[in-house]
Amino acid sequence: MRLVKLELLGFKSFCDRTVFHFSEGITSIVGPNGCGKSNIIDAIVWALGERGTKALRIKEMEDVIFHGSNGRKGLNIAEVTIFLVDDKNEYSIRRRLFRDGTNEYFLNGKSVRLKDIQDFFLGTGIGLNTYAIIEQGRIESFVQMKPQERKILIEEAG
Amino acid sequence: MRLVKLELLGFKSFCDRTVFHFSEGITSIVGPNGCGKSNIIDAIVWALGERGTKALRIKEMEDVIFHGSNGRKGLNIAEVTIFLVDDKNEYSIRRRLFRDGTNEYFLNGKSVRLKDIQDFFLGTGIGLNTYAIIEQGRIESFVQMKPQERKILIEEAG
Amino acid sequence: SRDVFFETLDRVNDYYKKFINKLFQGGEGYLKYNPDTDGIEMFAQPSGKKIIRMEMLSGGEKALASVALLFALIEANPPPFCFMDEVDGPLDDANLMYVLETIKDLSKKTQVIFITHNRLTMEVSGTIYGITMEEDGVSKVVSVRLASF
Amino acid sequence: SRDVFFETLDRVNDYYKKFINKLFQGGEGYLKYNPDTDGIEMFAQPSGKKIIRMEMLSGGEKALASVALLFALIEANPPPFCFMDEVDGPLDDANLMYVLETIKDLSKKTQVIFITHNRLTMEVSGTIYGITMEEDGVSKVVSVRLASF
Ligand SMILES: Nc1ncnc2c1ncn2[C@@H]1O[C@H](COP(=O)(O)OP(=O)(O)OP(=O)(O)O)[C@@H](O)[C@H]1O
Ligand SMILES: Nc1ncnc2c1ncn2[C@@H]1O[C@H](COP(=O)(O)OP(=O)(O)OP(=O)(O)O)[C@@H](O)[C@H]1O
Ligand SMILES: [Mg+2]
Ligand SMILES: [Mg+2]
Repeated sequence: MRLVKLELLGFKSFCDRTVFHFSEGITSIVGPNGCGKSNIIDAIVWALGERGTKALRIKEMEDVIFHGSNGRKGLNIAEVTIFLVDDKNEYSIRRRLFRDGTNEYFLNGKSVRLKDIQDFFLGTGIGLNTYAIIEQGRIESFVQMKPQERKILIEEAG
Repeated sequence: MRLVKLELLGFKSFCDRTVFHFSEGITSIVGPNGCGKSNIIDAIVWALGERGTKALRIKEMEDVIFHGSNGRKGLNIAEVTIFLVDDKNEYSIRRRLFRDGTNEYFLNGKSVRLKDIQDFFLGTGIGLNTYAIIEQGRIESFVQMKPQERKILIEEAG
Repeated sequence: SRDVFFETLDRVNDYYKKFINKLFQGGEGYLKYNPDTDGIEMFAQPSGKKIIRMEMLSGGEKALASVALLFALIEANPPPFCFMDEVDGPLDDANLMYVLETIKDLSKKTQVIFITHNRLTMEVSGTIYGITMEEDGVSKVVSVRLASF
Repeated sequence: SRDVFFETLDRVNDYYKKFINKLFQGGEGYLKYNPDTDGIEMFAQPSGKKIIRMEMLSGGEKALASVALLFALIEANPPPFCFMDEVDGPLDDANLMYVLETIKDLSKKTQVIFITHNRLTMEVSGTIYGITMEEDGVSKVVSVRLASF
């Protein structure tokens, strides 16, 4: 399975619909301080079902919705979609949040529960304790974490 | 008051006597990962009387003494001396530790207690809660620290 | 089950040793199960040094040891993607080149995406996305460079 | 005494506002005493943005706000020396240049010593000490470059 596309709409500083295509090989995301690079990682972690506010650098869940700027009004919805492929099929995972707190998950366009998304990723190394996402400033975390936390990483790789 | 010289002997990876002269303007210390740059900051913090092992990246106080390598035997003493000047005088602060745990402080060559060193620096912004030393990975600490800790910094500047 | 866990630990440990040896140019390391904590201890020692405890490692050495474990986990069970946000920050150019060389191999097994300010990392990338906030507070993707191979 | 504290806070706050304005090119910030915690709250907002809480700032923006407070404390009461270990890590080149420009002024009041991997920081330094471990595990100073002004 490979990641091929990522779509953000109203997620943090990505007010307008923004699409990233990922082709084979290494991709780099660059830009000045505060332009929105780490918000892209937050989008992935959120779409996978993260509900912890500290990991998403927010205080309440609504903080992920674009809250407006000098020239733009705040929005009322945030939506992130992850597109994956394997030898046979294409898959899409989507999460959507409305300002009234309604939270929706979709798997290949069908409305599902978070548990269905987690089952989909079972055994791929992508889960809430995934080793596949290193957030900013956390590279030394593998050395500094407790032995029990490191054990969970090994289990994810099983 | 200005820092003019720093001398290390047997402190962490600085086995041989090493002298740094600081002239007016900005000084940079460069070198590959693991070569001993941050150990220089540990030397300053230690000479000022730091007794916390976490801040010095050690487990026991003896860990600051050069513990040997492929070609060298470990030493039994670590010594750091800081030389300062102001318009009228020259000053020197020295701390020495023996492997048996004996710990000595010197001010201008005379044996003193830690309290005398701390009184010497009173009002200069250099103390155990100093704002003048930013250790590696701690640049965001002013933003992340608790309000009471930030108050202590303001008091140091008074 | 317990057997699956120890079999996975063995595989990850073998890869970890391989990557520590490569990234620390002859360094040694291991992962070990500790029954007292029911956890995994981690050890790394750059070549020519005597590391008594992991706390003694420098900032860059800790980052390299973490990267070696990350690579071992990816090798043992390649995920669909791997995001790394400014992991090159603490590394000097020489160590970064060893890491980038290793990533080139790994990127055949998993989609690797870096966030970086470092020129060396940009140079090994097939695709570069530039993000700006020309309009205050609104992120936009400005340019995509596809490396000509 | 309490009066001295509030007089110091006022001075540091004035300098903090000045440095936030310079480093964030028109940004705003303040320090405020909070009687509930008997502590000091810190706020910073890059120009053109709406910052509701400091947690929302990016890694580089948090580093810049910290540097602005550090500079304000140095300006209010210059210490004999100031050591900064890889503070340039999270900063992009443009922001680093603003920081280095400000440091040039401050280094007239206090002895500034950087530990860095960044070329831009080396270029503004009058003295550069290179450290190596040619002999395994033993740190040595190899070279000193004195910039010709
Ligand atoms: N809900 C939101 N609505 C609008 N803007 C937001 C929202 N949440 C966060 N932001 C903005 O996103 C910016 C941070 O973006 P991000 O952390 O991705 O920066 P970055 O590109 O990673 O920068 P650095 O290089 O400093 O790490 C902040 O300035 C913040 O104002
Ligand atoms: N008591 C000691 N005796 C000998 N060596 C020691 C001692 N304490 C620490 N060291 C060594 O010092 C090294 C770390 O040095 P330091 O943290 O200063 O590196 P650095 O130059 O800052 O690197 P980086 O660029 O990665 O931050 C470690 O590799 C460790 O082995
Ligand atoms: Mg970031
Ligand atoms: Mg260091």
